[in-house]
Amino acid sequence: MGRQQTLGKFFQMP
Amino acid sequence: MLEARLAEAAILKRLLDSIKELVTDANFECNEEGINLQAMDNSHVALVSVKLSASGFKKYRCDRPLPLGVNLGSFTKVLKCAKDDDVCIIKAADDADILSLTYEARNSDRIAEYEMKLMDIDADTLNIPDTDYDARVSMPSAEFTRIVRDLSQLGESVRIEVSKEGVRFISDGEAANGNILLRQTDDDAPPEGVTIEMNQHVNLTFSLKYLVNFAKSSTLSNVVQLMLSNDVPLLVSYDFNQGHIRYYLAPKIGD
Repeated sequence: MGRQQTLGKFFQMP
Repeated sequence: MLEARLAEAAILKRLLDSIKELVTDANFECNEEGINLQAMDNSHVALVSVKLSASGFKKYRCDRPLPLGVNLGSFTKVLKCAKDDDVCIIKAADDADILSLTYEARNSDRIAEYEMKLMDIDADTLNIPDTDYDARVSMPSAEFTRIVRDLSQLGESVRIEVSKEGVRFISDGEAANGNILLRQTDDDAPPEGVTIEMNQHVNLTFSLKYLVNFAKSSTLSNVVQLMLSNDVPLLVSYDFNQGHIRYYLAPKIGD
């Protein structure tokens, strides 16, 4: 059910 | 150097129980304000962020920023040797590769000393943007634990919907489905009641195995806050006297 996103798409690496 | 004295070892024990299955190794970043930890799980789907304020310790001293790289499995084992109500003192010298832990029994003269190896951990710290969430739900943490455990029996995912009606948790399994609606309780505020603030209708899907894991933090607080906006990670937050533990979970998107 649905494709799992990762956090890297939303949060920036410094 | 770091020297921190916690009134009760229970807080650390519960914290470790809350993160040890999500993360293997992590840096406890110590500075004069307290101890922070930020770590992602291996798949980069979930992030845990812990804060222990210096003011939450009976005594706290940290002269300069000190990262303590810890294997959480080992730390859990060493902490298991402490009784919940033992006073717990953690110490580390600058550039040391050892963390020392002392447990002082509350009602006897028993003093136990342990040492644990520290490690160098190369971890990326993420910048988490400040977010104005569209919906904010506050509920008893035991209720949240029950919901995610119940629904995890049925399927892998939960859809969380916040509307004028309330907050609805929906699981569509292959053989069974279920949904739980919580309405705002007008006569009961948290910790017993449910409050819902909403600017916009929210509809998001998340993996239940992570939420079941986060729910272990109910030992730290009677209340949990869920913050949601469409198409951004869910924030699950538990506040306690000495600090907080927050989890971020990336959503799942359409089939």
